[in-house]
Amino acid sequence: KGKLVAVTNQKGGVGKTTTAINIATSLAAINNKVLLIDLDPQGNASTGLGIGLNDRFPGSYEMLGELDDLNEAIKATVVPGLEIISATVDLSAVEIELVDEKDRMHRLHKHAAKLKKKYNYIFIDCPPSLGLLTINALIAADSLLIPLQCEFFALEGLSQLNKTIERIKLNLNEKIYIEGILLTMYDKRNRISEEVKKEVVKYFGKDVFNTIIPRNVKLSEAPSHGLPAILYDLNASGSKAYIKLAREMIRRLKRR
Amino acid sequence: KGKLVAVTNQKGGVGKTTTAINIATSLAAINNKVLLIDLDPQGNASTGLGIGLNDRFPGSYEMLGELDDLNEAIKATVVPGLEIISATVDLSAVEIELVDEKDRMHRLHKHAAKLKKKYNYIFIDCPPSLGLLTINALIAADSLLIPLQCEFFALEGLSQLNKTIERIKLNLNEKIYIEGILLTMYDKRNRISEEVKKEVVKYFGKDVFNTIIPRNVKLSEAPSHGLPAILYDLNASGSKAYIKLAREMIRRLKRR
Ligand SMILES: Nc1ncnc2c1ncn2[C@@H]1O[C@H](COP(=O)(O)OP(=O)(O)OP(=O)(O)O)[C@@H](O)[C@H]1O
Ligand SMILES: Nc1ncnc2c1ncn2[C@@H]1O[C@H](COP(=O)(O)OP(=O)(O)OP(=O)(O)O)[C@@H](O)[C@H]1O
Ligand SMILES: [Mg+2]
Ligand SMILES: [Mg+2]
Repeated sequence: KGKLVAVTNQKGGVGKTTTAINIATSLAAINNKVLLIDLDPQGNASTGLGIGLNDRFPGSYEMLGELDDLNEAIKATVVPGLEIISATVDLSAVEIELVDEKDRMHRLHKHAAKLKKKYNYIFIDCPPSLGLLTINALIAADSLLIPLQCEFFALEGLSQLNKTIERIKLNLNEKIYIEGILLTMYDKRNRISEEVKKEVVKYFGKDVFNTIIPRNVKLSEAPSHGLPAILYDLNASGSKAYIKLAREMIRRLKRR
Repeated sequence: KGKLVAVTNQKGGVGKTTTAINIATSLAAINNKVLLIDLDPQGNASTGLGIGLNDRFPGSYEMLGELDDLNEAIKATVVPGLEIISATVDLSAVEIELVDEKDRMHRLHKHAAKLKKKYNYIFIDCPPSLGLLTINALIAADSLLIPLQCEFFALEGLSQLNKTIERIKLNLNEKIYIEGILLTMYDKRNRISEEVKKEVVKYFGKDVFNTIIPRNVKLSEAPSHGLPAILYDLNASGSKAYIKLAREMIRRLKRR
């Protein structure tokens, strides 16, 4: 049975989309069936996997709406074994449009069981906020992958995120747990990176992945070619780090 | 009469908070009375100016609520001439709490005239989304300062931002205009930075500030000391760039 993982952090620009694209690709590359759900109105994950603006209908907006056959929203990507439900700016209307619907927080959850029968892993790329789109992901997910940029401001958001997770556990999804906290854009020349790492390990202990994603320009170049870094430049330090992360996730899964 | 500027971009991590703190400080340093309003539930601008968690009540959440005397929410900072209305995580409840209020989008606007009599410049640090908090800022503001990270994904958000601005102009605030688009985290060693710059100038022309903010580690170290970069390290390339931006803003203001 598949596993549904929300890639989330309300702090902006910490590497959520870059992580979602590259972990999904790495797991697909070692013979898993993987689905990526783009839940960000910016649609960066869809662009990063080369999905043109005209190929995104139906997508995640329709999935949260009245789409009967979910399979219509699922599209192939350039990566064998990886499929996507893509995003458009229409998603930003969801918060207002669903305000009176009783099940507005469970729209994604109602599709979860079906999707977990079809895929080994399902990753959700979340927007940088704790609004209705992210709440849908937190309720549907089995676990959370939390990218954390090695910067001072990123530490500040952690305690808020922890409080939000506790609240979700209490009221909406008691089984959710932290898959792992992933340190991103780590730069060994920069003192702050090491300080953040020490602080995070002190605060979250075993929940912190051993794998650390270095700052690597190839990771920011790849999306402009519509390719995950692993297809753009397999030997880049960023690509290797995400492949290592995929192996670590599988090892952790076995231990649970 | 003062000018109210919203620092906004729904893309995360592009340098909104870093820009709001350092442009406000630079203008205060050349004898302007400046106010910074932190409208992000993460409260990064408040932290970056050294405002402790216990010193934030009343703040911007109360300002949008039923606060009678706005002056109670205004606090001094370490920078002479710069005051702040700080933020707490309570702000994230605003979207839900005000959903039935008719004036929910004009809560900030109703304070604008009073504040513009007291300050030369008022900057609003917005969260990375286009929800109710940012809409409040877009309606209250005279103009928009749009930080744009020199990265591929940042370009993608521009057309969405432009559409949002057009919609606001049409329905909610016809006088709003773009103060300027500010290129941030520019790294001359990275090919993408130059590509993004060319693309933005092609798309936005004169609306792009001549001043470009370089990637500079001092800008990311300063907030951990509760200081704007200009007080942390005046000679850093990042500090000098924001001082140059302050002068450019004043020149542009005179020309309008
Ligand atoms: N390890 C890395 N090294 C270098 N650049 C990176 C790395 N990870 C991400 N980036 C770049 O940093 C920027 C922010 O990353 P990304 O867009 O993945 O973050 P995000 O958390 O999804 O942002 P948002 O909050 O807007 O959704 C992007 O331009 C991306 O290409
Ligand atoms: N020019 C720069 N050089 C180096 N680091 C920078 C620069 N500008 C900002 N930073 C760092 O990059 C990170 C993102 O910047 P910042 O938090 O200001 O962006 P933001 O747009 O306000 O993010 P959010 O979308 O979460 O509100 C921060 O850790 C900040 O210290
Ligand atoms: Mg993203
Ligand atoms: Mg910010």
